[in-house]
Formats: sequence, C-alpha cells, structure tokens
Amino acid sequence: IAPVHFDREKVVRVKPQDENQVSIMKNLAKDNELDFWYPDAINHVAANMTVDFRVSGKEFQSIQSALDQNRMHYEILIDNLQEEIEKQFDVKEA
Amino acid sequence: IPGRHSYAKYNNWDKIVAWTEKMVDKHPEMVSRIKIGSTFEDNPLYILKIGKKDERRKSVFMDCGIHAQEWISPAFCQWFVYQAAKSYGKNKIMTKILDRMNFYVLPVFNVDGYIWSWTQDRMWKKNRSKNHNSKCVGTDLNRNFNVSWHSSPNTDDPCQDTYRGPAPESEKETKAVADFIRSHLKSIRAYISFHSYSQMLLFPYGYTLKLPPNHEDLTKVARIGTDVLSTRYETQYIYGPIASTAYPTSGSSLDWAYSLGIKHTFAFELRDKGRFGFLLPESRIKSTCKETMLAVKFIAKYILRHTS
Repeated sequence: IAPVHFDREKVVRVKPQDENQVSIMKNLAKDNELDFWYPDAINHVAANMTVDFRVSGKEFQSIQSALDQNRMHYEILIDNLQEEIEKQFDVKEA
Repeated sequence: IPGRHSYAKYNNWDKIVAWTEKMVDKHPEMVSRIKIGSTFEDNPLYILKIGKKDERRKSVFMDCGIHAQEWISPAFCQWFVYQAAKSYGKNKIMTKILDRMNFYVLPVFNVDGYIWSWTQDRMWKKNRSKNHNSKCVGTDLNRNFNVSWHSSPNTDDPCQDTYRGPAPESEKETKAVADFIRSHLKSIRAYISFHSYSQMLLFPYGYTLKLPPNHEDLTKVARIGTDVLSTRYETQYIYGPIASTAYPTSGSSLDWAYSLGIKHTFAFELRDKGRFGFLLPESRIKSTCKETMLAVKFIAKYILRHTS
C-alpha cells in the first residue's frame, strides 16, 4: 500500500462563538471529511472552544466559503500538511 | 540493523526496541524489561522497570503513545528512562526518588498504530485491529477501558477515529496494560499518561463533570506541577479535570486507573498549542522533555511524601 500523502491538506482553527456556529460546524463535518485534531471528534465541539481540524485542499474551498458566509473567523494553522510533515525532521543525524 | 537511536529525534519502533535492550544492558542494576503481552499484529508490548528489585516499594506507572500520531509522547518516555537511569547516584533528587520508588514505563502503548504512523499514515491515531463487519480498521485505545464505557458521546462507528471498540478491554493492548496494572496495584501509587497536544495537565474525571473525592489534592499537584514545568522555558500549561478543562470522554485510561484505586492519575497533553499540533519538530523535543521532566519529578516526590 502506498503511504498516504497530505499535499495541500490544511489544518484550520475555528472558534465557534455560540450554538448556532457550533451547528454550522456540525453540518460542515457532516458534508465534508474533516479530521478533528482538537477536540478529537465533532461531538465534543462546543461554543467558545478552539477547534482544530484537518481538511483536504479540495474541500477547503467549500469550508472557507461556508465560514466566510456565516462570518466565522478562522485561521489556517498549517497550509500544506505534507511540507510540515517533512519539516518535523529538522534535526540531523548525529 | 535498526540504525542509530537519538533522544533528539523521533525514533521508529525498531530503534525503540533496540534502545530498550541497550538500556537494560547499560544499567542492569537499575533497568529491566518486562514483556506484558503482544499487540493485534503480534508486536511485543514492553515495559521498562526503573529502580531497585524490591517489589514492595511504591511505584509510578507511566505510559506513552496510546495515540499513534502523538510522536512527542514516546519521545518523552525514552527521555525519562534515559535521564532517570543516567542521573541515579549523580542527581540528588533522582537518587532519592529511585532509592524509594520504582517506575514502570511503557514507552509505546499503541505499537501497531505507531508503526503505521511511520510507514503508511502519519496522521493515524487508533490501533490496527480489524473490526467485525467493517472495512475500517482500529480502535481508540483511550476509549477502550472499562470505565463508563457504554456512555455517550462515544461512537459505535468503527470508521471514526474515536471508535471505542466492541467491548471494554476488547483490544489486546488495553487488556495487557490493564492486567499489568491490576497485578501491580499494591505498589502503584500514581498513573501518568502522556499525550499531545494542547499543553494541559489533566486529572479525573473525563466521563462526568463531577469532581473526584480528592480533587483538591489533585488540583494542588497539577497547579504546582504546571508551575514547576513553566520555570524552565516559561511554557504555559493549564490544568484541571478532563471533562471541564478539555472535553468529556469516557473509557479513558485515566478514569479507569482512578476507579481501580490509584488516586493520583494525571494526563499530560504536551506541546504545542496548535502551531505544529501533532507535527512538533524534532528541534523542540529536548526542551519539551526537559520541562516535562521537572513536573514528573515533582509528582513523584509528592507521591513519596503524601501517600502511604
């Protein structure tokens, strides 16, 4: 099996401000393949909680427009996950 | 030949196995290796015991790498064993601790998942057991313990990252660890589990917002522990019960160990706070381990003084 690659995958941070924004997040999770980093599942997401999730580059566009439309602030923590995976090995062999 | 082990780098499973052998060879009077079982894919589950031979002494059980993608966690367990063995007889505090208590360190709990995260999918979390009637693989071992296992919000969907398994202790890894802790319950005074990320020091409960009977004691240890941790690099940790500080979970090892009678159980969520998430660069391993070591030593000292 070929190893999984994460080219252009992003990690996004959102902080839903109220129950309405929580349910928007839940709908987004229903319609897209989101990998929740923190908390570790959508059912743990609550208002005022910092939520980090991974999303493919392709799905990010629809997520981004949904967040924009609903005036939900977001931050891109990691823009290209594959690059970050490679960068974590930043110590040379002794 | 697994290649060179390094405390400043992430080590794959082969290197960690070779390292366990090396630690025993290098410190035979201080370190011993115990095979407590094997994984779904038949890899060995090793615990390193640090301390003198006396089984009646107080002990602390520590596990790392219950979630495969949290690589900083096994890195810390390796660092801890190395530092403890190396500094015995040289460092006053560590010598005092090891003269009176033992540590059982499980460097990688979820071995199959850890291997998978190195070879196939860096973001893999669960173990690698097959699920009946599903093409999806794996159980979240930190939801597979026999404590409030049936309660929501756990998922019954094997395709979810937080799948709790078909039954409590259904997984060979969970069962092996639970059996070991049960059989050493007389000596174990504290249980510490290492995770990443989000910089928290957590204690029970996760399955309810109720506070444990000794919550004042646990809060005090966590407060001082996080204070001590911050003295080295000013890394800020928050602390508190799992359910209110992080989010509610059930079937966790921490709550299970507490329910078994180990009244000092803690989980560290190590660095960072999201800049790197699960991909903490190797250049930050040493500083993360050094500051965490301070907190763990404090907890050990506290256990020595305040438990009977």
